[in-house]
Amino acid sequence: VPVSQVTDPDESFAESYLKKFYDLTEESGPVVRRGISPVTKKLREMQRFFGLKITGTLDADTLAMMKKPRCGVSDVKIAR
Amino acid sequence: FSTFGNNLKWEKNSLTYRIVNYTPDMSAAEVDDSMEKALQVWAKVTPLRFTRIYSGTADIMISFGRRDHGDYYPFDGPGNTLAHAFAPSSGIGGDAHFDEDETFTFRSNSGYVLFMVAAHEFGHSLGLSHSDDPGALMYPLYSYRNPETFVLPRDDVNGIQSLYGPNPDVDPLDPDTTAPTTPDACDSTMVLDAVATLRGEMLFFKDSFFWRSYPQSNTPQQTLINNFWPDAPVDIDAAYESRYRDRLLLFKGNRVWAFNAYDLVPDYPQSISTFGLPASVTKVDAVLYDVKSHKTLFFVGDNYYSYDEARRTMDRGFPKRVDEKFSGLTSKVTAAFQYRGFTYIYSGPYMFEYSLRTGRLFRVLKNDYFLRC
Repeated sequence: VPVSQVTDPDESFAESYLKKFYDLTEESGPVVRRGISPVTKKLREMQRFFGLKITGTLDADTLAMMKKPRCGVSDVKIAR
Repeated sequence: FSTFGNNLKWEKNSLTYRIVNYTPDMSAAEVDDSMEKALQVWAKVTPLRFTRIYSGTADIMISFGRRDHGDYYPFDGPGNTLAHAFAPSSGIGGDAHFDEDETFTFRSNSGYVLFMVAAHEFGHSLGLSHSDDPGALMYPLYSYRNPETFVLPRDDVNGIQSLYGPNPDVDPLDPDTTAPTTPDACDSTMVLDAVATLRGEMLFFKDSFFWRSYPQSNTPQQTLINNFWPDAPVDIDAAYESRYRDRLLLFKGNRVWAFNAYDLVPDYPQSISTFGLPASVTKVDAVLYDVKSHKTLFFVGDNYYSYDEARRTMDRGFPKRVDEKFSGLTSKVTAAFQYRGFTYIYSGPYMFEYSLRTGRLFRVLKNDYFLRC
């Protein structure tokens, strides 16, 4: 079984990325619906946008995509 | 493409811009030129016109800053975020900020080409959000492109014209204004330019793009060729991986480029005549590398040549007819590669599975067998 290449700093980086570009927010009330966490949902949205395999997990390809140089504007419409 | 919605666009066609400060990475003249040309990218396809002012408040205020720079959206040091801009509105609306912790360049791919970054940001200044078309200027990730030859892609033209309409001064049927489109893996009529392997992955080339397909993923990734190989040509004729030399070779016209990973090998590009091809051969249609024999086959029209990678010489007795080796193959070869011991020959939208040793045809497949829609 391959050893995970995702570290704690990577997870923190990814969460920050999803907040900045995919409107990941801290939800109040019932957080989990059908077992899908907000982070998983936003990861899927990001993976779909970039044509990655949609896993809902922070795999190596997704992390690599997050680290590519990019524009600072969000990829989705932000409500706030 | 996408827009910010809520009709966030300028309600006038004459806009002003002001360059508030400069990056030390480039001369002031280079920054001025980059910004002007970046705005002209959008002016060319719309009724919008831009006038520079040197004091006061312009519609589009352009500045360089780092970390916290006064707008609650701090930059993050070198890498990652390069710049951002605000949708059309009063005040900060339309303004474009560039991260001074990045290294910007005028044309060189040793840093981020300011013209490309600015053209993208000005798309936001005018009302466009990000596109998920990997060939679009408004795709969120930075791509190196030669500013001298840059043409605004069709997706971006469609986006900005959905807001402002076309340029009334330009004939839409003028071929000089043709905007490139991103090739679609789901287009069953698509004829690939070339196919190659690279360290276990499959690469499919078309126009300025290629798709990467690898065993761990069902979804091929599409990106610009120059994102991986800034020195590579586009619209290539052929490609192959020489495992013997650990090189990826790309062919266009009478020249060949060799790459070791992402780096152009010194002294390349070279003439294809260095392989021993006769002077009458000015381009190749496809190239196939045979893993077992370390021979490379060059397909030229109805014929093919065989090159010995180990001895670096053309084998004697060539050219030979393609259909002598590959039974029944009489149409033009457009791409070729090997996978798991089988040889795959593309001809138009079809792919033929052969045994290279016997020349026996096993199957006729469609283009999307490996490059999944």
